[in-house]
Amino acid sequence: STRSFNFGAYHPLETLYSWMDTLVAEHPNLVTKQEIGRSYENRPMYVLKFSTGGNKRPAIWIDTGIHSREWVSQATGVWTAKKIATDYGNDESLTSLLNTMDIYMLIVANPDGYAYTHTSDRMWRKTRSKISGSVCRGVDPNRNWDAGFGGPGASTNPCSDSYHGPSAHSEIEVKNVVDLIKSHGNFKSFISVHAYSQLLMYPYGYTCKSVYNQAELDSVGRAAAQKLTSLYGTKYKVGSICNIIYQASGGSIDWSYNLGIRYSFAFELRDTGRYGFILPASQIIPTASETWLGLKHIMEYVRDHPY
Amino acid sequence: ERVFTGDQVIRVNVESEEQIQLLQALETQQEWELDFWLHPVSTELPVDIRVPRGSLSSVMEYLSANNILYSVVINNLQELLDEEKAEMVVNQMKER
Repeated sequence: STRSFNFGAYHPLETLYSWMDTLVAEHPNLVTKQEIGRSYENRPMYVLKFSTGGNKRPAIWIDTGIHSREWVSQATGVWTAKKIATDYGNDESLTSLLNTMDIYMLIVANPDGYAYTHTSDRMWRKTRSKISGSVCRGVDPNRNWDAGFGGPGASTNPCSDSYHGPSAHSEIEVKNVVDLIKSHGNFKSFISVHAYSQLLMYPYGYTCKSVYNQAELDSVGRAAAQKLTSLYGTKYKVGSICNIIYQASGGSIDWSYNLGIRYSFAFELRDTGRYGFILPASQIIPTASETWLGLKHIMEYVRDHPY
Repeated sequence: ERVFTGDQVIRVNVESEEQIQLLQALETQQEWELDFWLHPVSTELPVDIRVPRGSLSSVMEYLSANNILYSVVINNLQELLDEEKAEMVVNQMKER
């Protein structure tokens, strides 16, 4: 059962997938597991849908682990899913949110890459697709979205960790999400969780021009970061991708924003480099707990600002 | 399974545009197989690089020759990974 699952530990893919089944079994009236497609190496991609009914209600998307080596991201996704399931009915704000909106969580957004980090190369970041004409494998799944695709901050070299791929949405892991989001048609927020650097970012990455809703996104982001910091003092920078990291094209939240999903954000979780991608498991729960306060603020804002 | 014995993760606190360009040139050095955990983009952001053991001397020479200061954040990456894996194994036994 999920009670014997240690949220303060890292787990292989199979354990995460079987845990999802126990979560659904323990919360059948709230949580369902949907396969949204298969990965390049034919692994299922599961979304956990948190819903109290209705058809295509306004929804919030959260994905973790699109860069497979950022393990604290997937681990935070697992903790967050459990938090949502257990707080529904007990936390007034979350309960009111789920009574009118749905939450979709893709906890392992890059299953092939994640499995590879456990079996073969802990430092793997990309997908595992074969690239014709190259001995190198994999595409950076956060440079493969149709938003300034092929622009600055992405590489044309298949051997590069930021290779954007042969064409936008060429990666099935990206296409599966694109198809779901488009066919649903009523997503109001799209949040992608990465690590590390302790940043809360909004579009754009592919250009340094401000988005139309820049002021609102900045203020929501700063308020969310403040809530996050309030728990353990973990400091976050807030800003557009282009301004606080670098110009990076083909990113997921640029695509979602351009699709009309106004509240598009990306988190870069702990730490600031002491451990980087090898964040000790002892920091998973503190990281997830503080991140929850930021995520919750954004979700409450989305609930209270329908559009 | 790929191992990272002796690989180091170094941090450069970039001080000038020139240093950014010198580090960006490093990114194109494929034979050194450098893995940029954080990329050289601005003087406000640190640059983290995983340097394979075999490339350590060449990279240190390059940095010193260009007066780029760095610190070693992770001395032997494989040690950290071994600890991480051991912890996972212990946890899995507990969970079962």
